[in-house]
Amino acid sequence: TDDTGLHDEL
Amino acid sequence: MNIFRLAGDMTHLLSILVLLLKIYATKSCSGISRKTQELYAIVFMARYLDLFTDFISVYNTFMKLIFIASSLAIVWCMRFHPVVRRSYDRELDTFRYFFLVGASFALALVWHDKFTLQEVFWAFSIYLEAVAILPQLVLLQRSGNVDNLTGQYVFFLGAYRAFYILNWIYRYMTEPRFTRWIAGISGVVQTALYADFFYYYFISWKNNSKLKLPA
Repeated sequence: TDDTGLHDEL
Repeated sequence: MNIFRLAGDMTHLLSILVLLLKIYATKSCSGISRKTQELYAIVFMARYLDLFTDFISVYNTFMKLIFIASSLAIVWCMRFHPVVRRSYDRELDTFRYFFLVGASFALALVWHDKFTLQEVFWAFSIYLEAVAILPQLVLLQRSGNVDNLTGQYVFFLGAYRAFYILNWIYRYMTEPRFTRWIAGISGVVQTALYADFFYYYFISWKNNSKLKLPA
């Protein structure tokens, strides 16, 4: 997870 | 988004379209492992739990819906479609994939980004996807010659994660503090499992011969 805590990749 | 990740997503989408084409055009799923399809359905449902809670982009949401819907539709076809289900290689598709699910979940309980339900299921989906192709590769070895669309399906499915590895290298070099150890290491393992398939696929392409995996 990037620093926003979200997974931006599929 | 970078060109490697876009190429990866498009290759993944292409693999799904090729599989749908094979099933629709030939009304047959011979040579396709239903177990691998079921594992992929689990992978997508476990990975996209954030589908309704986190909005990344229209593209991201759209692709997640495509992946979930197509994997469930293929499993449904192979189980319930009156014509397609008859061509399922039931006696060849015998890989005991429960162990793959169990081991992936156990690993996710130990190794994850954060110990939350969503992150444990995300890590579980990453580990499970790395091994989800095993029943399909075993089926290809057992079923002798492989029809063109099935071979192309497996090839694109393997190639997409290779593009993702390039994407992670690119992001690691261009974005400060970018790390994706869980996805990166699993992605390398996943792509490595296709190594011998890629070799025989290349040989069949070079010799213009039928794709055949040694038993």
